[in-house]
Amino acid sequence: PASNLGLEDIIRKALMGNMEE
Amino acid sequence: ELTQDQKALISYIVDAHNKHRIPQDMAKKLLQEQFNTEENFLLLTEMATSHVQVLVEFTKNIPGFQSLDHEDQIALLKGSAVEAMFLRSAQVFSKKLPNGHTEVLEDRIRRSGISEEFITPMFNFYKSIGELQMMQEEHALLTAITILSPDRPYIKDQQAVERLQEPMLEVLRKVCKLQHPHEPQHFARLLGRLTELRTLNHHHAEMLESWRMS
Repeated sequence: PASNLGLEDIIRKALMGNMEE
Repeated sequence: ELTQDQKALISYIVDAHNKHRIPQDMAKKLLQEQFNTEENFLLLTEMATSHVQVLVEFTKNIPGFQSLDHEDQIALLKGSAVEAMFLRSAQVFSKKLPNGHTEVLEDRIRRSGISEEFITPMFNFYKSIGELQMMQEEHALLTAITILSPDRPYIKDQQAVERLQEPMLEVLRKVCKLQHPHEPQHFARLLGRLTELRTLNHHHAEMLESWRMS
């Protein structure tokens, strides 16, 4: 499940790419 | 009352907020997949991940956000994601969804192993948002304001965040006056919900821990 670190990973990836990638 | 720039800001933010939706297949799964605590746990976790991605896409559209320091962008999102997601869920719950979807969603949340002491304040928050009869402009602006909170942990340049948040607050104040002319307290009440969101956010970290344990 999305632990706080998981949350940061999701945010970093989403900030870099866009949804489609 | 609203300047041309303010009107442009509103339509831009509302448009971005309307695109801020979890994918159709995810929403369908929530309403169709079979029903047990384990399944609910996995589905809610998957939905939360998808919702964070959608939230980031919305945030990228907040004017000025991408000009902030990169690490500050991450600190803002990390500090506000849970609150922005609760606000969005409150909007979904206060809008009457067709043929009982809200009931199915509520039931799934109530039966996913989350402790009752957390579920009650969450649904109280949804109810209090529903009672405010907020328009979509208010929801979109309040979400942006929540994300642009300068006092989140690890923010290096708080003034830069304040410079983005202040015009949003000003626009929201005017929108409240225009859309709720007979409720002078409306704007103050919206800001009051932000404090309630902070409490929910605090409980959420504890809830996540105990949920994972069980």
